[in-house]
Amino acid sequence: DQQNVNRQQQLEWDDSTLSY
Amino acid sequence: GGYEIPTRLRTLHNLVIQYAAQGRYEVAVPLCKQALEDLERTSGHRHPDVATMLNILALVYRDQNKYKEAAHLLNDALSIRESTLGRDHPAVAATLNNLAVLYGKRGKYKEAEPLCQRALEIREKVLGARHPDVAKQLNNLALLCQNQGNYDAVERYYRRALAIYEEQLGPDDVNVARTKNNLASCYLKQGKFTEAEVLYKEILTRAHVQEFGPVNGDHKPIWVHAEEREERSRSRLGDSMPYVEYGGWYRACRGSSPTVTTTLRNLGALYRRQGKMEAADTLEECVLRSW
Repeated sequence: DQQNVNRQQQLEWDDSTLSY
Repeated sequence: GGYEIPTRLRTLHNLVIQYAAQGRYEVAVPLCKQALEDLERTSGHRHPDVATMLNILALVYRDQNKYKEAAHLLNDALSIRESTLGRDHPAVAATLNNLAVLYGKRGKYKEAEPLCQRALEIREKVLGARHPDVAKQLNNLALLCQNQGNYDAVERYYRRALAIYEEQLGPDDVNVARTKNNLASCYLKQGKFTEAEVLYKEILTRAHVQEFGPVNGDHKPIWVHAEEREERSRSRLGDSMPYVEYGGWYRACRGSSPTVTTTLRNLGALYRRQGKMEAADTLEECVLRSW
């Protein structure tokens, strides 16, 4: 269940880096 | 921010993304490299457009799991952006964030943390301390600290992110449940089971109110059903009670966010740990039936 617990935790990439 | 990405670059970006999504890196990479050469010839290397193109190519490398190559490009882009747009520009914050993500993917959490920290400081300065993008940055920072076992910092960052989301986006925003879930896993890692349980129940109660309106005798959150079932089984009154529809929770689950499903699983695991097997079964049944 540790896997379930961690399922949503991912470092989030910032796509706005392409829109400036 | 005083600088607009040119249409030609935007179009190229969309094209590259499409090729990359199809796994056609052998087309996407040369396309980027050609565009990069063209830009450098017309504008020189230290131009914001070159930095943007470097970011696009870094994205393609990231998708191929070539994290070192991607980081090399982003470092170059970072230095160009800092000198052309200023050290506190949002594009600098975004580049720092993505560099931190790349380090994180290679397990280099300690190296990633100061980059993420600086991105946070820029966003606080430019957007104000209560902006949702600040919360987003706090989430990444929390995760980097979590991977280093620095749980005090994790709790602090998630609590701050949570306060921002609740205040700026409202208690029903998906980010609130997501952040509560993340904070709860941090509690679990430290053995703070009661604190985690409280958060899981808050998420499920909130989901209930959103779906069915206020809690009353007929409309109870799924965890109340689960605990009542547990009680009944312990007093040997409902040993063979069938799984009923529990106020439509199975159907509600189908339409709700993956966060709610994850919460059902996690609270189920927590119940099981406490020996509350009937309660755990009720939540897990709900997950299974919602599929």
